[in-house]
Amino acid sequence: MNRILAIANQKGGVGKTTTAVNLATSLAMFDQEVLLIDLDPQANATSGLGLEGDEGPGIQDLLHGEAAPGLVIRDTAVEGLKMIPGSHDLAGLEIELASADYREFLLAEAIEPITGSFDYVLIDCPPSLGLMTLNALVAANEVLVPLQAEYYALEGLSHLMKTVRSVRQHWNPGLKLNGVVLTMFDSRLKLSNEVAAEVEEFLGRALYSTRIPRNVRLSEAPSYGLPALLYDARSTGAKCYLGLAEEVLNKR
Amino acid sequence: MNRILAIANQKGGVGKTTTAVNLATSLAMFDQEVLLIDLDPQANATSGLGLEGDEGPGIQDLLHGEAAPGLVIRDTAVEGLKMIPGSHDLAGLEIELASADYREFLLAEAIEPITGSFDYVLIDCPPSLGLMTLNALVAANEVLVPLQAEYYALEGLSHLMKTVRSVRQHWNPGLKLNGVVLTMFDSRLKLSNEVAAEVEEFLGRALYSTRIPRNVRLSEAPSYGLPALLYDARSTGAKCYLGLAEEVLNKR
Ligand SMILES: Nc1ncnc2c1ncn2[C@@H]1O[C@H](COP(=O)(O)OP(=O)(O)OP(=O)(O)O)[C@@H](O)[C@H]1O
Ligand SMILES: Nc1ncnc2c1ncn2[C@@H]1O[C@H](COP(=O)(O)OP(=O)(O)OP(=O)(O)O)[C@@H](O)[C@H]1O
Ligand SMILES: [Mg+2]
Ligand SMILES: [Mg+2]
Repeated sequence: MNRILAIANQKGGVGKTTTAVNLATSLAMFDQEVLLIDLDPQANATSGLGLEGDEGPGIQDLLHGEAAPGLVIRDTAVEGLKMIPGSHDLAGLEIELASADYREFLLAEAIEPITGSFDYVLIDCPPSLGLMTLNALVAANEVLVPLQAEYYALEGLSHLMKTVRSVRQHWNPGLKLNGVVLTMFDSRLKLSNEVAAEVEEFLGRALYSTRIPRNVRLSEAPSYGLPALLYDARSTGAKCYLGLAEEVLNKR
Repeated sequence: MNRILAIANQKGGVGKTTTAVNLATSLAMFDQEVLLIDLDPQANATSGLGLEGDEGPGIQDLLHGEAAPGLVIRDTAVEGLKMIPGSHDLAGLEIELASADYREFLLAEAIEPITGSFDYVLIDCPPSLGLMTLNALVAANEVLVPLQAEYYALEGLSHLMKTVRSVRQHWNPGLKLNGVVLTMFDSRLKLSNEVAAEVEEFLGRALYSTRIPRNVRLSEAPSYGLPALLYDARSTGAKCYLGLAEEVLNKR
């Protein structure tokens, strides 16, 4: 069975895109066939892999049902990793599709024909619990939550869990929590360790033992359109995402 | 003429809330009468000032036209700073109001009776260019943009400027760019300095000379429900926001 992971957290700037790009790359390094879908109007995952969002039919045409998935899937610089690029046009879609029937199922229906040919499908979500994130949670069978070890990010976690439960009850009974991964973690800071302890108590085994440290190579890589593994494979950021991929592969 | 500043940037986690809370507090320290409005469904600015969002009539009742502003304005721990708290219910409002008439003017109309009694009104925006941020840009006469000195944040800047221009053309001819302030700035990092140089070239005088450094006291303060000035007035974070307030006061 193929695994479809929504990379979601309504808190902004917690490392969703960095996790989506680098986890997808790491899984491809472990010989998995991977598809990354950029569902964020900012289209950061798209530029983070060196692609242009707005050439030819894109994700918005897919969601409108006006382009087949085969037309929008693109190759990336990473062997084994394909992508459906994002687009700024997604921002208008939230308002435009607000009153459409089955508006929560648009992505699930659009990608249904192709998910079988990938081992992993990762969906990068925007920083909100609006229609795009709901579509990702309905299309996915697992949710992976990047969590910055800070107070505001922790504050939003219970609200996110409530939303996951509600999606499971109303639209997608098979949706389960894949896990929570701490990002930009600095073990020298009291705040980082306090948040880690609180999440461990709240979530227990759902917390990944891999923690992604703050590492400047992770934030430099996107300006070259490369994942960290291709930009600087010796960096701790790249190595930690390989470690996370191993944990994801072992967690069934 | 009172100044209404939308604190906006669709990129997540760039320091919008931290800037809104600490700039509002600093302006109040300089004897200004200040109102802070939390327009983000995460309601971080609300908890960052120690308030509870969901008690009694709130921002969503104000936007529906079902509560007068006087009913939703609350005192904070800071003398001279009042607040209209946020609420998780705002998330549903985006979809619910998507087809309402004058949906972009809801906030402007709701706060029109009270803006005259404040020197500064600051509006904390969610990380998107959706209906809430549009409402803030229509209600405001200036836009202050916190910008993290990172690649993905820089990438979104031109898109934000396009949106500001479009709001000026369609709904709010008086809207001007107040300025851009660099946040979480680390002068030891090549990336920080490269982004600063690029923004300076792109925007010139619109870039504030005050840069907010990365400072852990700024991220600890919200867990006590206090702005940095009340949590640790000796911290560089608190002092830099006082410096930013001075620049804002002098920039007419
Ligand atoms: N471990 C890390 N070390 C250093 N920088 C990081 C790390 N993870 C992410 N970053 C940087 O922090 C910023 C925020 O990360 P990112 O954009 O991936 O978060 P996001 O949750 O996708 O944001 P948004 O909510 O806007 O979609 C980016 O500039 C990114 O390059
Ligand atoms: N100068 C700083 N130094 C250290 N930490 C900071 C600084 N500014 C903000 N932070 C922390 O970084 C995180 C992101 O900041 P903040 O929540 O203010 O950004 P935001 O743009 O409001 O996010 P969102 O897009 O989710 O609304 C928070 O945990 C905050 O405490
Ligand atoms: Mg992102
Ligand atoms: Mg915020």
